[in-house]
Amino acid sequence: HIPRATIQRLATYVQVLENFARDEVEVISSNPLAEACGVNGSQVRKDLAYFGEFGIRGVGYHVTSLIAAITASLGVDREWRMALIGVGNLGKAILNHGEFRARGFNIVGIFDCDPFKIGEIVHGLEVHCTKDLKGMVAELGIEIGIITTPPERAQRAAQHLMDAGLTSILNFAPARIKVPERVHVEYVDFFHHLYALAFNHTQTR
Amino acid sequence: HIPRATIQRLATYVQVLENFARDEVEVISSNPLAEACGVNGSQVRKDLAYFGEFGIRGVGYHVTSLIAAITASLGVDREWRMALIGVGNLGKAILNHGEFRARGFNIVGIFDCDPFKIGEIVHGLEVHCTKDLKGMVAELGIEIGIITTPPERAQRAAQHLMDAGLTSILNFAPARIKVPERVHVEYVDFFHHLYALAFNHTQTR
Ligand SMILES: NC(=O)c1ccc[n+]([C@@H]2O[C@H](COP(=O)([O-])OP(=O)(O)OC[C@H]3O[C@@H](n4cnc5c(N)ncnc54)[C@H](O)[C@@H]3O)[C@@H](O)[C@H]2O)c1
Ligand SMILES: NC(=O)c1ccc[n+]([C@@H]2O[C@H](COP(=O)([O-])OP(=O)(O)OC[C@H]3O[C@@H](n4cnc5c(N)ncnc54)[C@H](O)[C@@H]3O)[C@@H](O)[C@H]2O)c1
Repeated sequence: HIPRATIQRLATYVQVLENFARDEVEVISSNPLAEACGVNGSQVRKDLAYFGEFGIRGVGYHVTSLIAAITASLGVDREWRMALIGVGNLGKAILNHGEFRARGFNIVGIFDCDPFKIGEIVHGLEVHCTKDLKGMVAELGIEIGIITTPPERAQRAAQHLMDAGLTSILNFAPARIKVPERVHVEYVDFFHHLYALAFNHTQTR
Repeated sequence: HIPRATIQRLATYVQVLENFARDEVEVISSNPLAEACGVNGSQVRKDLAYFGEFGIRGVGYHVTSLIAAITASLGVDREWRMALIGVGNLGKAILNHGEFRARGFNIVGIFDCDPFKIGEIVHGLEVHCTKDLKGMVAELGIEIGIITTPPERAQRAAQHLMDAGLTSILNFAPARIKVPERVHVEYVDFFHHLYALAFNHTQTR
């Protein structure tokens, strides 16, 4: 079992390593990598050790092969196909967010319950009725569901995803959703960023 | 100086404590709190120790007073006034997100560069031209800037915020923005949630 906090740091290491690769840095050791990620060197070594030996002792890590090793260990070196429920402002912004596809996370089906939206084409995808989700999951190879409905509708949207056999849910609505043990829900929340800005602002004034 | 990771955990403690308060739990000790937050008990005690002694030895923490103590220590027990640049899909979804106001973060000015949007009223606020930002920051008491423009326009939006005297920026656009040392930028990114879903899905299949 790998702690949640380790996965969060590994995602940060990948993004920072990608910046180094873009700047044509070929090799990096754990301390400069750690500093760029806001952690200490021993934390980097401990996190990477979950997946095996990567660095060359005394030299450091080869940047592009470390990226490949981390993404392979996390299972994100392949395509993940997703369904999005709630094609409103946030749903459209997520469809418009080029980062998803760049990392292999493809939204292949979009669903809503508003009769005026059903049948519309948004970012090249037709909006389907949520009731159609169950029949489309197997056909489109969908493995992850995204909820971008208002909070009071999030539980219902989760029910649709679970009825369709999905067990991985990315929830943007500010509502706790009740799911059985085998279903994994990730809540997207950016308040810690605002807390960090507020705290820093208070300290420096 | 308080580590970034501690602030992130403190934000989680506040949310989990708010859930306990909603369920009318009055007192809680560090281990059940830690478990609900996915960390260990000694980490909770270490994080809280940055701000002083809160618990009653042998009894635990009083839930509502611990929430008050953490939010006061972080400086988020007061109103923070913000400007948002880029009133598109994501900007509108953020304006529609009731959680902001509930936590004292108020968007009081919205700005865009599209002549068709300027003058429109969105969620009760008039869209102003980005050029007006400088004159409005002092008048509206704005302290934090939010960027929801496309990535290639994020640097320009940041420049407008800095020219207006702002030094705290919440950036949603997937682009690195160059700022002087005294300006604090927080990047909102939810990829670690997708990595956690992918990893968990791969493990359980
Ligand atoms: N976590 C974050 O980062 C973040 C940021 C901004 C907004 N939000 C949240 O995102 C949510 C969406 O905000 P928005 O501005 O896009 O709202 P919106 O009203 O524009 O869109 C909601 C969409 O969901 C659809 N819908 C409602 N119930 C449904 C159901 N049962 N099945 C299918 N579709 C359904 C509606 O028809 C609508 O199209 C809100 O809960 C908001 O608080 C989260
Ligand atoms: N981090 C996240 O969680 C997340 C999620 C979804 C989308 N996004 C990102 O959010 C951004 C916005 O997405 P969207 O779907 O809302 O796009 P959009 O095109 O609907 O909206 C962008 C708005 O910015 C305005 N704009 C452009 N340049 C400007 C400038 N210099 N000054 C003022 N306004 C300017 C445009 O006129 C438009 O109104 C994108 O960069 C997208 O990748 C981030």
